[in-house]
Amino acid sequence: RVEQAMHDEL
Amino acid sequence: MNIFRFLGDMTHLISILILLLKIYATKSCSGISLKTQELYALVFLTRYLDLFTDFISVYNTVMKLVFIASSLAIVWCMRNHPLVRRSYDKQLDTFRHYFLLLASFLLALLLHEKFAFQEVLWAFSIYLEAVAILPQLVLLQRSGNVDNLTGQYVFFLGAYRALYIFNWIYRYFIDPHFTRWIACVSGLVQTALYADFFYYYFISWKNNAKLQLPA
Repeated sequence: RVEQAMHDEL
Repeated sequence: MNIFRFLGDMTHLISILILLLKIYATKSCSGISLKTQELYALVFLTRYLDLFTDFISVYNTVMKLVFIASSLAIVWCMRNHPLVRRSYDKQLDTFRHYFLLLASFLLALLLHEKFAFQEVLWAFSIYLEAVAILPQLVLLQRSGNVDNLTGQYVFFLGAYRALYIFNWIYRYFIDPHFTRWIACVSGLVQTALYADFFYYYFISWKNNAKLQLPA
């Protein structure tokens, strides 16, 4: 599964 | 997580704590733009929609809750607290911030990472945050003398996104595939908007004088 561009920044 | 981003988040947190201290200690919000605070509350509410769907870390979740809660508390205080609301410079805080909302939303419809509800709102929050300080900067210019806590608040608020720019440079060197153009370009614009404030802040610090923004 392509890692969805999760927003890991605040 | 890298040192630049951690320092950036801490600087952001400090700016919010300074504002809370000012409002709580002086029971006054003179010199603070309610419009900017409302825009920030909206920035956090539209950016952290993934609060309950994507768990990244305890730190990430806690900070999101702190940012949302503090921004809503400040807006509530400035609108409803009897003492605080009386000190609000309503007649000076006249920036038409609805245009900022509309422009950010339209841009988010055009430029986003993915055309999905959460992604469009995330891009909206990024663009909105870049311009959200404008009503505050305009208010400072109109109100002439800036009290220390307000000056510190705006300084730390501007500094946090500057630190995030170093974070993006660092992440790019670590992983060239890492590209966050939307956040990066928007962050550059956001920091640039503070340029003149930083200049007058530095002058006042150098001359150990009161912070004065030219009208």
